[in-house]
Amino acid sequence: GPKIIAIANQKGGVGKTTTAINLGSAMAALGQKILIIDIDPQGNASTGLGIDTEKRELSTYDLLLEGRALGDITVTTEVENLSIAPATQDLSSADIELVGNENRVVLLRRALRTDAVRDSGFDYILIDCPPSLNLLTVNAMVASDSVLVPLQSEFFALEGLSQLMLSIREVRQMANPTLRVEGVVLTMYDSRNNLSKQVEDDARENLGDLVFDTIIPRNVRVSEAPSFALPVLHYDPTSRGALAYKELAAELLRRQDLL
Amino acid sequence: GPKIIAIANQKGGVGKTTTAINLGSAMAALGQKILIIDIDPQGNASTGLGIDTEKRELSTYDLLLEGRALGDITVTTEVENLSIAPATQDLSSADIELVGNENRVVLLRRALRTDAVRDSGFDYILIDCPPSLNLLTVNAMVASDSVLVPLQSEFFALEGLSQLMLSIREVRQMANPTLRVEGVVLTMYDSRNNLSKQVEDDARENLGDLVFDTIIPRNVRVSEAPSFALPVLHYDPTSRGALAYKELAAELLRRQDLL
Ligand SMILES: Nc1ncnc2c1ncn2[C@@H]1O[C@H](COP(=O)(O)OP(=O)(O)OP(=O)(O)O)[C@@H](O)[C@H]1O
Ligand SMILES: Nc1ncnc2c1ncn2[C@@H]1O[C@H](COP(=O)(O)OP(=O)(O)OP(=O)(O)O)[C@@H](O)[C@H]1O
Ligand SMILES: [Mg+2]
Ligand SMILES: [Mg+2]
Repeated sequence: GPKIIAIANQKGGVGKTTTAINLGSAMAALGQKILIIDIDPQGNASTGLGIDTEKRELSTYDLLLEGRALGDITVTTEVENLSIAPATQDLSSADIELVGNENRVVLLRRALRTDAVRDSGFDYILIDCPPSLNLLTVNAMVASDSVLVPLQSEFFALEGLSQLMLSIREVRQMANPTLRVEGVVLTMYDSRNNLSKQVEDDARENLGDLVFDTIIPRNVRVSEAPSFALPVLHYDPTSRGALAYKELAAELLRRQDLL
Repeated sequence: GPKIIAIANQKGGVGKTTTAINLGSAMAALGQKILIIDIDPQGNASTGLGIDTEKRELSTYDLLLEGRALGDITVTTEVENLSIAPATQDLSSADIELVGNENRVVLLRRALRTDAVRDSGFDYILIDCPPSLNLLTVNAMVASDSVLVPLQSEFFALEGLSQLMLSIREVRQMANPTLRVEGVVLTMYDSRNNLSKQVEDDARENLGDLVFDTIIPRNVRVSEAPSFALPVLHYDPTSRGALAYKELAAELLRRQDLL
């Protein structure tokens, strides 16, 4: 069945959604069948891939709280080999609605451990998480084989990293013993300033091989692409951002064989 | 008593904390007595002002859930006229812990509507919110006179703006009829690219005078400052970031007289 990777970091604006969209489309371009599951009530991944409100009649809210099947809510995108299970604002009340529910942290796992999903043909499922360690992100980590951490090359993002690592360990101990860290990818790297380098040095010193070799540079084409409902690979294929995400996809896939 | 301003935006990484710290310290430099209330479990405002864990024995968790007085949890900072009520990770369980509590959206308001706070000598209280429209942010909006919205000059941030405006209206209708929008400030503006300009045009067209004239430029000194536990005004007073936040403080104070 598909390998399931949660893209998580409680710090806001570090590139979770951008990585879901662009790593996903880069892997798709390499022939991998990719599903993005959007569990952020903001629905940025869904918007960034051009999924209109009409195409979100069923969303990950229905997957988690209405017991709908993944196949029912999944839609194709303009990108070959890339599908998405979109999110809507309904999700913002999910953790309140689930308070009494003793299965509340395993809802996504149950939705993904079906024969239908196993036989879906997807090679990878990438889960785009909200900026929080709330119930939605916990569901993603409980349901996943690994967690990919986008790390913005700035001070506050670095500060939050140890908290995230603690949460991953907690989920491993309490609900998902085989949960691994897929890797930490430095994002929005600005090679003209010292701060990016310091964050990189810190990360590599503390996390060693967990940190991808590939670094995603700050590149305006990356932030322009979603306004055209396109991944940067399609919007500007030769841009530094596009090339970096292609490189990240190749590195991630290479690393799979070593496991 | 002090004017209370919530700094809110559910989109992550748009400059809420950076604005709390730097607008706050710029106003303090103009002689205003400022209190920052940090209600983000990440505690970035507290970290960015150098508040160590030992000085956070009492935090906004105790203010909201243990009924402690604001005066008990407030600490001074290295910045003259600037105090802070710090946050800790305990806050991350606040909304779950408060589920049964019928007063859960008015807890912060009650903590701030005391004689002690009225006579505290603070001119302004700035509340730094997490990237969410969850219970913590709702508490801030219910407790505040106005909401200041940092708007990152990029596509996803613009997308989230109407959702935020709806939430403000909802809070106004349900719990706080005098809640206003203090203003929307464009942050991390990159004048070299078109996207920033497009976001600005969109914002000014749709929100008119709500948008501050002052624009905060993207400036690496702003992102370096918190790693020295300093506001950018103290870290690099002549930097473009420092000058812009000083200008924002002056503009905000000027606008008070027109109300
Ligand atoms: N490499 C890059 N170069 C330039 N801009 C980027 C880059 N990566 C992301 N961005 C922009 O930075 C902003 C934040 O990125 P993004 O929304 O992907 O982060 P996020 O972690 O998903 O945020 P949230 O916490 O709100 O979910 C977006 O406007 C995005 O377009
Ligand atoms: N004008 C600026 N120039 C350069 N970097 C900036 C600027 N404003 C903010 N930053 C940096 O951008 C990142 C996000 O800013 P900040 O943490 O203040 O946003 P936030 O909205 O509080 O995020 P969160 O949603 O996680 O609370 C931080 O690393 C910050 O230092
Ligand atoms: Mg996102
Ligand atoms: Mg913040």
